[in-house]
Amino acid sequence: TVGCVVVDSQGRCAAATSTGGLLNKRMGRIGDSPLIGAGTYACDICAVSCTGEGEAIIRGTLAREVGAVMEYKGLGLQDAVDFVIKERLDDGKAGLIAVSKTGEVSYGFNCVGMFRGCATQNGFMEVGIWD
Amino acid sequence: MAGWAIAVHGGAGVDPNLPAERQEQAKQLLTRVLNLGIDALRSSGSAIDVVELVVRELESDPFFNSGRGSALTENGTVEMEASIMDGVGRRCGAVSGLTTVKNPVSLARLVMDKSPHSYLAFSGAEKFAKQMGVEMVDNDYFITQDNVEMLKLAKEADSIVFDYRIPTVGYETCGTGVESPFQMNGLPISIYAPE
Repeated sequence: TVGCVVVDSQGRCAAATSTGGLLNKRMGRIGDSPLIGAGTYACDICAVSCTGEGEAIIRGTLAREVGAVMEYKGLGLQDAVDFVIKERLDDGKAGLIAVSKTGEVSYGFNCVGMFRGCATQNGFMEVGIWD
Repeated sequence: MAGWAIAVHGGAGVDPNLPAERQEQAKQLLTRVLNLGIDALRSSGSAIDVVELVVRELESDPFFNSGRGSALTENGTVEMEASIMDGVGRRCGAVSGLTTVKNPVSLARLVMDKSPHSYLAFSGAEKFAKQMGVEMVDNDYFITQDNVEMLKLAKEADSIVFDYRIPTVGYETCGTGVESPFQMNGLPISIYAPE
């Protein structure tokens, strides 16, 4: 699975996710990536793209949940990501990337690693795999 | 006004024994697409255009599991899916079951922009792709030799695999000498190699 989330200089958020799904999957299997709210979500406060165990991501409506706890619990982006990874995945293994309309960037995962990279306008840039 | 920010991912769940050269390849690809997105943002690209641009690039590279290089189904074919969402107005588009569309994320964008729907799948999505005139290719384009070998091993292991792949070499010794007790699909995590 691959994904990208962006907030532009005008504060507009967007997310995209694309995948081939599971190796040896049954024909017709649909994972989290195309399901808005599960694997991909964007609104006026954040954008999120997920990867990992699709069935667990679907059960947890993971991407939308980040926006929801920001909206209803008043959490900041990193706190929202941490909350969702810890509280909404049950035993599933997954990760996500996120940005907020205020120009923050965040990621989280509960497995060994996640291929990811992020950058911000103030010069921060990071590419990593492991925790 | 807040500044721009961008994040990309290429899948979660990585074999702790991932060879250094594969790690380096992954980092180089991630850095390249990140810089592509950064350049677009510096040129005042909109968020929705930048996410499509970056994901298209990742789909076109066989390294990760999307587009060319997608994981294979039980029948040895590729069935892809993608989605895109614009936070402005919460507009969205999604596609599933694609077999011949070169860049699924761009078809998802067309579903969002050019159709009254939010999600098209299988034959309906392929028909829409033809109507929209997007680039289409044979299913073989998406299939890599590595993935053919991995499907063979997955069938032998009677296992489905999410964002991991079984290594084509060293399979017989996998799972030995690894301290982590973590398992997936009933198999030691160490037998899986990342994308």
